[in-house]
Amino acid sequence: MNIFRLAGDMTHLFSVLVLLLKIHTIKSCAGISLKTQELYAIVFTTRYLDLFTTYISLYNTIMKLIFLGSSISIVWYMRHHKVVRRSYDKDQDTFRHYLLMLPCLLLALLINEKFTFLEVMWAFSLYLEAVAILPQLVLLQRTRNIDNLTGQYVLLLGAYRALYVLNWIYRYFTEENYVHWITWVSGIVQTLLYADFFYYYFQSWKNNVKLQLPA
Amino acid sequence: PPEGSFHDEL
Repeated sequence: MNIFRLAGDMTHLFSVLVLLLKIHTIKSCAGISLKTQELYAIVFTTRYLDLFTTYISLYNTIMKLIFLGSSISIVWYMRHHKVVRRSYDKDQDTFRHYLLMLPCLLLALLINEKFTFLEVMWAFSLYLEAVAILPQLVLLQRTRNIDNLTGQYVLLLGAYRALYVLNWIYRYFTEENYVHWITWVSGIVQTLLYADFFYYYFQSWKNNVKLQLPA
Repeated sequence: PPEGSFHDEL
């Protein structure tokens, strides 16, 4: 465990905590995309199937359970909680997220580290995670007056991705046989999506105008 | 651990 990996996991954890804080204390999920949250719930469910087959460390097991539990409970709150669900921007959150799943599944069947059920599901989860933020970015673009918690949530997620890239570079140079092309390529695609978004986000913040992404 | 069947990242 290197410092980049730990910092990456912690920013990921904080991003989830910020979201849960917003939902629990303010009882609001305004500006949060249910489509993205559903994709994350699927991402963690399909990636952590090895929870039952492989023990890595107590840290690893606990973090997996936290990400599984939090992503599923966020979806539950947004869909079913009688107060929280009323703040959901349903009409703005129109991204057809299920259309992302089929190409990711096909890609996972074609490109995987090993053609087994767990490995295909693992590759699928990485491809899906790379694009899972898209509905959230589209919703942010449409929403006026992004509140602080939503902005911090996306900022923390972006930091988590960037730190993971640093972690891979560090591991590549310090560990023997540490080569994971699928993780790297899908991770870099994901990080670029955030970088592109943040570029426009900071531009609009600097110029103090409403965020407007190019078509 | 066997190569390619062991993922220790989250």
